[in-house]
Amino acid sequence: NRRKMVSPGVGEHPLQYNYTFWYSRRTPSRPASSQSYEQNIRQIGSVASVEQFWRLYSHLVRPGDLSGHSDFHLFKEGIKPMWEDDSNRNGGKWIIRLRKGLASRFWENIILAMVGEQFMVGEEICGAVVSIRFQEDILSIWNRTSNDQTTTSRIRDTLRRVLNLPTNTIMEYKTHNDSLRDNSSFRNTKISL
Amino acid sequence: GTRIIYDRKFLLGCRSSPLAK
Repeated sequence: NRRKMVSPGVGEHPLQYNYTFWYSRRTPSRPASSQSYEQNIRQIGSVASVEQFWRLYSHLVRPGDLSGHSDFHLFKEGIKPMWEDDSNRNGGKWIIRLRKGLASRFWENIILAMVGEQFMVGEEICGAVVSIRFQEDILSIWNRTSNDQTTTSRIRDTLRRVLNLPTNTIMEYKTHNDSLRDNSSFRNTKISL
Repeated sequence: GTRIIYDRKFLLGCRSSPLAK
């Protein structure tokens, strides 16, 4: 059930990779089993050029205007935003917790850095997620190989630069294996200053 | 191969292009 690959239109600026936007929402009381997660996640569309990116992105609700427990995901085409996907199973993610009111701006900056190939880590980046929650919002960027410290450090340093984070911002890394084990995306993380 | 790299300023500039509407 893979959708047809998109390609850049005439005169458009191609991206290094095609990306797919996804949206998910769940009732917080329901347990987040991987099956219910997959049922609650929807593809919005794919983009292959800068212009296609803006056409799609400009029509989406800003994440800061979403209510409840919802997420936007932007992943390389062909990679599902799930821990179990082949591209993700040995990977992990950097987590940045945001106070309310910052999600829209930080989400835009992180995805512009991703589609513009600012991270310089080869094929390592899988996608980015903004998670709207009740007390705080959470930004994360997923990479393929959680035990490659050169890569994860470079991603962390690029995040600091492109998001203009203060040097004392707490950043947390969590492997998808650990997320699977405790069935939680954001608990029991490894803190890095 | 060559990587296609765009900085934020360039990407934001493309937003107003008629092709991006």
